[in-house]
Amino acid sequence: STIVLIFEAPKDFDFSFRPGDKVRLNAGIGTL
Amino acid sequence: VPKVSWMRRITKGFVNYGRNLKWVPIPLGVGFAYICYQQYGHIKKRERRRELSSNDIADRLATQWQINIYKALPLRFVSRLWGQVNSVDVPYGLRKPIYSLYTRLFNCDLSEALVEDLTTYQNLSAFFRRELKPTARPLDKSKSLVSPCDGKVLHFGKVERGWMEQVKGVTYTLQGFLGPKTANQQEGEVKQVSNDHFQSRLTTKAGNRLYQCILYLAPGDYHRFHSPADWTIKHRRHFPGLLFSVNPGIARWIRGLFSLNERVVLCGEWEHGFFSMTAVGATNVGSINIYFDEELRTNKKGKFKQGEYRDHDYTAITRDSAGIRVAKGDSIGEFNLG
Repeated sequence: STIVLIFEAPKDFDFSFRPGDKVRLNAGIGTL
Repeated sequence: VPKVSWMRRITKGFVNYGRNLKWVPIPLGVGFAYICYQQYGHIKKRERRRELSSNDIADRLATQWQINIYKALPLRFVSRLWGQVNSVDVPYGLRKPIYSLYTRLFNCDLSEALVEDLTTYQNLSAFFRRELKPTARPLDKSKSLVSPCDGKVLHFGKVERGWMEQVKGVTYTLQGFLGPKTANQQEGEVKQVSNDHFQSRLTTKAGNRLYQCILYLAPGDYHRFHSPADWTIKHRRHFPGLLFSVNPGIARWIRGLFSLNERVVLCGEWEHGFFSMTAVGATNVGSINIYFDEELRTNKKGKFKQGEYRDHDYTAITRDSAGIRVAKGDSIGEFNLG
């Protein structure tokens, strides 16, 4: 199963991981 | 410096001066030409690498006849059967060995489960959707966006000109994935617009960009999903679809995999504009529950046309017509076996 997020955000939005990384529920994944 | 030819000066420099080597001037033009030559080599190599990698992606993608064969497999039937088998209550004495085997096979961390006693789970489905202890996943309040689930990052980044990527280099359209925009349109009606135009109609604020993030949940992962932000869910769209596996290998093999599979798209708004979260089903995990949506029924027997969908408007059921407000970390739904 997969979760896909699609969202609008200002240009300076930054993801805080790399492809292949494992993430855990409620961990920060992006910020402005 | 003695008045001799360039060649002799170099030769003399090394032969005659012996241990006292001296700098030999090289004309600026020669140095510049050498740097250009080196740079040209790098550019050629880089272009060649790029060409090879795009050819590699094309080579490893499934052909239409391979997809047709995969489609012909009774995966939906198998998925429902798998769900029924796993919903059968496991005899008390067998619960511990069966669930322990599952735990070892898929590296589940039982110490994080709200209920650690394996004998309390009546069947494998109940164990699969087990709850976590409230302290197991602390909420990162400092970030605008938190992970909605445990999983592996398949891809993330900007959505460009209405195209998304399921893994690096394998693209599919935003329009095909979300379906047509609902405004002034009847359910089931398909009004195609250009991909670029579709994307530009989604963004609501000037200067904003559209981003995507794809998270893959492995069999041993916690299979409930939570809200990744503070947002208002206004609309649900359910696409009955195929139930191909969604593991990263298949995502690299079948273009548009997530647009083919059964999925539930939740759309709404957050502080920066458009926001959506989609749960995509797979062969083993074909059913999707949304806790506040009792009408939703997924992985049901029956025929469907690829691309058809069923809409549900949440703004009609709330008192202030805004939709369903959820906060970062709130529980939204779960995947189930079968």
